[in-house]
Amino acid sequence: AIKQSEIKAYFGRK
Amino acid sequence: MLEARLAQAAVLKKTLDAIKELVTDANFDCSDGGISLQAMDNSHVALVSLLLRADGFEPYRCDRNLALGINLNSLSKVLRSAQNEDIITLKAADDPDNLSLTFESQNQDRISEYEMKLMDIDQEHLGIPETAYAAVITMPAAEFQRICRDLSGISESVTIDASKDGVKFASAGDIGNGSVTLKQTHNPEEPALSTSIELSESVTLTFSLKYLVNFTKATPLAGAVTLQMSNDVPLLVEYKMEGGYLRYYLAPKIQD
Repeated sequence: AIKQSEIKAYFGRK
Repeated sequence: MLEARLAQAAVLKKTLDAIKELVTDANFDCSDGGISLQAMDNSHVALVSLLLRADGFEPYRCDRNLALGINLNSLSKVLRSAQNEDIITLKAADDPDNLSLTFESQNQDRISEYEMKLMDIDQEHLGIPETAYAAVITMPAAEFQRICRDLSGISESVTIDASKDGVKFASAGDIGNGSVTLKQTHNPEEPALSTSIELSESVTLTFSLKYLVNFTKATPLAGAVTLQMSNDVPLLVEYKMEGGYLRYYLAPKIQD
């Protein structure tokens, strides 16, 4: 299955 | 205090139209460099990053950093009262409760003054790493809008495949499938109508069309759009305008 990833999985908290 | 005068209200009106459906509330961060905004959409799939540089305003003055917490729907309602050609002046005190907006007609025979309440927004700021993308595609913004709209009739998703042969947008859904392939073109008369593909390696990624269609609401801001992609990282969709940019980042769909 294909699922939507979240942007926070790629960009860290500043 | 902040005082920023923008020669064309249209820039701010179009910018708001391009982000207000993705983001409800956001801080407009004002510094001596200009006005910026970074916000995720409610489902944390996309990120909007806006910069209106100080040199895009005349004059621009910001004595200390300010975060203006704004409900974008409210700002959009206020901006509806500005004509496209009006001159807009934004003003805020150092610890502001309100944002003041003045709209002047070109020949200064009408001056409208509005005050908008500000809100406290505790917003998460994400660190976006500097990325050398494997594929950089610049194309007419209207072309990208049309492709996204057309394929959204076929499927919820689009697979973008950038290779030396071109860039292919492909969707498959219940009713069938469809694809659009763009080759590199060069239009020296009108560079904004050219398509350029810079590639260091082939990239294939799948994205939600709902978000891409939403990003294309920025089409009136720029003649060209740039898509930047690397495998396994978010897509960057950038609209460059005079005095700044509007960037959207979109997390890819991945195999579970």
